[in-house]
Amino acid sequence: MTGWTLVIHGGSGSMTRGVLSTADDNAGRAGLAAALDAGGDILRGGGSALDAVEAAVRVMEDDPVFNAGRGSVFTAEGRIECDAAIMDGSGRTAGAVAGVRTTRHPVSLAREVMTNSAHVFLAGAGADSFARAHGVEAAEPAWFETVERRRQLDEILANPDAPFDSGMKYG
Amino acid sequence: TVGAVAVDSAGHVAAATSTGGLTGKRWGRVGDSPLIGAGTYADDRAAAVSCTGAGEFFIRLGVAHEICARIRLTGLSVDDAAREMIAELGVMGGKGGLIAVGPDGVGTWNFNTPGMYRGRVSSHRQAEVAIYGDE
Repeated sequence: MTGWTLVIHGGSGSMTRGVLSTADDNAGRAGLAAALDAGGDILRGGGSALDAVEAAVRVMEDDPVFNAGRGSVFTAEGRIECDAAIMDGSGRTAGAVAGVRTTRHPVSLAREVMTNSAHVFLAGAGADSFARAHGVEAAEPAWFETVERRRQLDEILANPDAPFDSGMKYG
Repeated sequence: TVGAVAVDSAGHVAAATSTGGLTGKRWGRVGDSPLIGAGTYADDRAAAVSCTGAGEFFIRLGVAHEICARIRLTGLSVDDAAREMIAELGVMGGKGGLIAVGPDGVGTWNFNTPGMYRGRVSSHRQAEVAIYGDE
């Protein structure tokens, strides 16, 4: 095997032509391209698939266009709680976190769980504590919040028939 | 939700998924993304998979692991296994999509929603990105 391949996604949902503004369309494509660059550069340089997928996801976690990390959607209580997982096919090792609130890159925390803990899956405040104890970069809740996601939450809460985004309008 | 799957020049595969979940979620609701075998799975004998969508359905079907099992046990291609699982998801009323790549370098995506943010690049293919289903 000498070749390499990277495939990414930024979420699925009801986005169709005309629903997304030109600006949002362009921002989405630019965000995807930046993630491909980050992961592709690692693979092009002979790096590992594991490093490549973490790098690509970190770029999208920092991009407010996507529902992950900065730009995540809000819970009904108006908080942001992130989930992430990573898995290495060569040894089927894996790490995952759920409900983290103060870790900038949840995917890197998942990798830290995989690499430097006896566990696979940590959740909630314990996972954030593990992050602090292992020097995984912290972020204030405000880092994750965006005006558009707050608007989307208000829209959904104003419609009690759809208590959450079951129709995946926000992907 | 965002995700990435890759195969490197040594033939190893890996998968990663990250999400804020669903807008307006309550009671600590967690979807498929962090559940190994549901929204995220990687096995050098089969493929790496990352999913997005109505997480409850991906959890119930164990989509990411099921794709790897069908490839490993029946010899199905990555493409066909991905297609089969999205079809099965749809039959249950689930909506969403997934990306997958095999150790042979074949990368694919499949989804039953109007759109999915997606992209791919390889050692023998220029980078390409897309959003709408008809791209």
